[in-house]
Amino acid sequence: MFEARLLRGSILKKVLEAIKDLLTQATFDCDDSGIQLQAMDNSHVSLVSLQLRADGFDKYRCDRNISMGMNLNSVAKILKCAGDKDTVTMKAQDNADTVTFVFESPNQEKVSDYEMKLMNLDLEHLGIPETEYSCTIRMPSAEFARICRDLSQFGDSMVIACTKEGVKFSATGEIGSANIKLAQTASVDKEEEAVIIEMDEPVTLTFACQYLNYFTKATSLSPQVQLSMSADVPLVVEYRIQDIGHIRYYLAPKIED
Amino acid sequence: KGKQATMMNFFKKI
Repeated sequence: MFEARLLRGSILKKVLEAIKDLLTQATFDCDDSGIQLQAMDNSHVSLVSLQLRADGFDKYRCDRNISMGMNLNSVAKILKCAGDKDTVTMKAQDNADTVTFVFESPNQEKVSDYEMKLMNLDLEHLGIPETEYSCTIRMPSAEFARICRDLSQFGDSMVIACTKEGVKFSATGEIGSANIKLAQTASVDKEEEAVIIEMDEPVTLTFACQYLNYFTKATSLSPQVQLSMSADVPLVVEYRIQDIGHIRYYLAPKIED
Repeated sequence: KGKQATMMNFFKKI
């Protein structure tokens, strides 16, 4: 059987909030190393890769590899029933056709269980090569969410230009044009607030704002976000989930005609 | 501005 128990149940709540608007359904692939999920949005312009390691759970048991196809809106509805401080347990019998979520309140006085039917999804899996990126930008995740929200009012595309001076986010549209420049933080006293840029060579790419705004739904999972860019390959937007894993969003660029 | 690429332009199905 499969059983994964997490005292920090709010992590699962936030993970579903971070993917349910971009993906309608996905398969949770579970083995003894943990839970992986990889899925593209319907337009195949973006891809989500979630990893929750077994050692990040308070109890993790996976007797046989199991792939559970789920409707993410349904899972989000179930997880909305969990309190922020609840312990969340996900469990399923081997080759079961349902999964059960159990929520325990901190004082154990309230225990809820929700059973949901699984779906047969034969979603294609993509091979994502390990890549050395020309530019990586670590910055406060709230800052990135703010930039995406502000610039998407000016146009449906955003240009991200990374040079040794810093990173510039731009958008143009009917009402005009907007540029936001972030310089590398000089004195990194509080890592979480710093903008740290590693640049092997400058990169400028154009992306659709709407996907970036879907990605920033993961902001509550991590105080920092890491953007990785190379010429003419998908942008990677990564949110580390403390002590258990990460959620990575890949976004295909808009290629000049 | 620019043609939107998709994941299939970059990653292979496995």
